[in-house]
Amino acid sequence: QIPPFTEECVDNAYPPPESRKVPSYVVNLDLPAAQRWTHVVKNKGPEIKKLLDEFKSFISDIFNGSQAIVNFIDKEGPAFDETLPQPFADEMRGIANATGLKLGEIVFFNIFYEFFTV
Amino acid sequence: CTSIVAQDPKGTLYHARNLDFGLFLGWDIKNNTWAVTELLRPLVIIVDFQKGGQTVFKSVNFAGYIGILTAIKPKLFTLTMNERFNKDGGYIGLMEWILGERTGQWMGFLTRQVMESASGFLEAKVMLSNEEMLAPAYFILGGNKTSGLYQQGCVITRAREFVVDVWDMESANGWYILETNYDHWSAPLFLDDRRTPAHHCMGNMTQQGVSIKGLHNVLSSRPVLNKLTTYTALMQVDSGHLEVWLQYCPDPCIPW
Repeated sequence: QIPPFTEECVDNAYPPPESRKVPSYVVNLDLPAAQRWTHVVKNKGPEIKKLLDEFKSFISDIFNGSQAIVNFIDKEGPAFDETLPQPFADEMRGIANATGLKLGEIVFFNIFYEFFTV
Repeated sequence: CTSIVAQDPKGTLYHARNLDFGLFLGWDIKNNTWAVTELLRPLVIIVDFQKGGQTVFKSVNFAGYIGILTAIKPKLFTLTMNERFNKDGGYIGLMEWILGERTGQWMGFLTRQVMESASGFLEAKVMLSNEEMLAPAYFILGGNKTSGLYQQGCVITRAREFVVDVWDMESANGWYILETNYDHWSAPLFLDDRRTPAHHCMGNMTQQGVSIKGLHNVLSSRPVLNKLTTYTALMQVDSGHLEVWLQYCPDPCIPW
């Protein structure tokens, strides 16, 4: 269909199949910030990594193959983290520890909204 | 994204949203999908933030992302955030932050603070309107009151440094307010008009049809549902109910 798209109002989409449900977790705000997300992300490292690699590939593409911004994120990310307010900085440190990903990458993941409003 | 706050004839307030993300981030020509959207779906989780064993608020997150894009504070208010694309975008705020000018708040952290500390709709509205931010945004806020002038649903249009507009449900439609990714006083880009179809489907549903099921159906209607849609979240403030469904848009489906 050529834009503008016309709607197709459905009345039978609910409930979707159970396979589309998402898992639930409790995050205990009484715990030290660095420990709050450990149980949530400990098995999610490879999936987060795949997503970050896609982001980096995109950034590299729009800057004509330059790795400068990607290198900046990896190298300066940890220092960047020190500029962020608590408890968020410690929460991100905890997530980096639990997933085995670089702190710079986790910081980048958490600011992707600001980055991609371009 | 598409966010809707709506009230049924009895005055029960619902808040629902589609989260669409990944435009231009890698189109898979074999499967007709966006790479980032596909990679985001396995990361979608519901998080119950608790203090002293009690729920403070519940949110829909991507695992590893600690900010808030969709959340409910049971019995008090609901919040969703839609992207606002602007020349004065987040990359400028990001550059300022890197260069040491750090007066603005990160969007996800601001919404997290609002969910943790605001005691109601009005306080949340003030916080979301007044704080300087690093990126522009639309905040869609639902409260727990539905009568007359105290009807609590609004869209806050934010520039980085100031509030551009606050649009209340009363002046929008009366029984619902709807936001996609364009200023409500301007026409959406004709290539990306999800607003008109969403209004048509809300009109078809009528106020009598407002419910978790009805809003899910509206948000599952193409092109409100599209290839970028990652999940649909449905919230009912008085009961604190939050449910989330991963969304897929089988072909034929438009890319955004």
